[in-house]
Amino acid sequence: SSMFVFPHKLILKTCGTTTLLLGLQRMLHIAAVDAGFPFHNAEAASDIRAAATPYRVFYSRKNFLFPDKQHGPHRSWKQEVKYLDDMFEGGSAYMVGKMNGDHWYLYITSPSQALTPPRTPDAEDLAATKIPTGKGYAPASQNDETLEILMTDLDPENAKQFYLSHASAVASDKLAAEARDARKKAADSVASLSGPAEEVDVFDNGDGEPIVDKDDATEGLTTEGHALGTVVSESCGLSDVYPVSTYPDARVDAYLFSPCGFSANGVIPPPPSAQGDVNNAGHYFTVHVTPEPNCSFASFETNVPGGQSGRTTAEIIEHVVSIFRPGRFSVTLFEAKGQSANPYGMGDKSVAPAAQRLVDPVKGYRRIDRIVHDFEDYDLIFRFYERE
Amino acid sequence: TFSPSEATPHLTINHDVAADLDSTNAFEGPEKLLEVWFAPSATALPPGAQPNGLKSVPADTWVGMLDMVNCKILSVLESDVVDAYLLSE
Repeated sequence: SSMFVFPHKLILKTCGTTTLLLGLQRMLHIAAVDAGFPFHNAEAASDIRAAATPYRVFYSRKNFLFPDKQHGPHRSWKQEVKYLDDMFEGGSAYMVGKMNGDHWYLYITSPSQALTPPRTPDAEDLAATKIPTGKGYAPASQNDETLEILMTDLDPENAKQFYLSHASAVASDKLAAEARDARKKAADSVASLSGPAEEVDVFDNGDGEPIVDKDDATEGLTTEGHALGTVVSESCGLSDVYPVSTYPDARVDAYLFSPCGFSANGVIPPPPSAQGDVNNAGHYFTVHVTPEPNCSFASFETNVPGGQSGRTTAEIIEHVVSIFRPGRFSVTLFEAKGQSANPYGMGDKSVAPAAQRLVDPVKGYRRIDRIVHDFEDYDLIFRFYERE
Repeated sequence: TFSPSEATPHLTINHDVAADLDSTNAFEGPEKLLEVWFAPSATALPPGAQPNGLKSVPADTWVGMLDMVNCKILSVLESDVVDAYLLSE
């Protein structure tokens, strides 16, 4: 699972049997009390009922795999929608895709068109039980796009990479190779000064005392979740989705679970030329993998704009799909209307709108569905593919 | 040639949680995604909001909310523009 906290928004993506929506009320309370956002339904922030008024809310999920294993309102889309409807005014719920196949659900609230500044609660607000959304804000005027790839039925060979046993072996091989390289380098260095020398142990500082305990070091690097997560990120190709040659300040935080499963977050600060630009508030990507054959699943999500001199949306999709080789996958691209731009590109920064960027075929897959939703201020493109 | 700058995010690992996780019964497939906006952009925060908005909320404060979700913080990647929390499950 992952959480991304921006000054103005919070993204929470949770896996498995987590109870995501049960944290929503507390999230709104924290936004009011600790971040100082305007609230309704209470006279003071100290009131436990105080909940910040969201500008807008998105909630989405793929169709359920094992609803009976879920808890709280997460056993059905109907219950989830009721939970959100009970909390917010004016939400809309959608199902996108085949009812009798893989589909995707979305709940969305839209900002009101009111242009007045946020105001203090009145008697009507205090008497209300539902939280209004978007009240008192002008509509957004920044670029915003989210690409999500949801993959099921992963290729078993590719899925092996996300098991601890496999990753440990890769890490051991990597360590051994590095140690060999270090020994050779040290031996070559000594040989260049005084002829052939004995093999140098990189764990020895020369006075017979080990610099670190070799076994402990190897153990840590081949079992610790973050260390193995980094190894897997590099070996599976995830680290190359947004390469440092194009995104120099990108950083990935990855974790490999025991006995299997993988999560990674990537943060991509805006390039120096775009810092302070309201349209380039920094970007993220996140990956979650469940490799077990009975429920194999992987997700990739990013808000890095695709196109121009940065990697195109089609390139990102091809790259991610090649890591997992899923039997089926869906792509959703959610884009604010008329806001296409890539801060990592050079020259003309405008790129094609979402509908035009998702037209390329994906090698080795046949497209089953292509659905376009024209929302008030966002375009949503949904595509579904199966392996040929 | 590119090299990391001061803008490169900083990683903090919560070793207390990250050391002994067992995912045997944790995974069930697809995730749920919630995105809540409190203002149109990072530079359009409403009057009264902390200067850094939600990013001014300490990580410890999110723990109670994440407990309700059944997630624990494994690590945090902090940057000027966004903090990325890697969570259990």
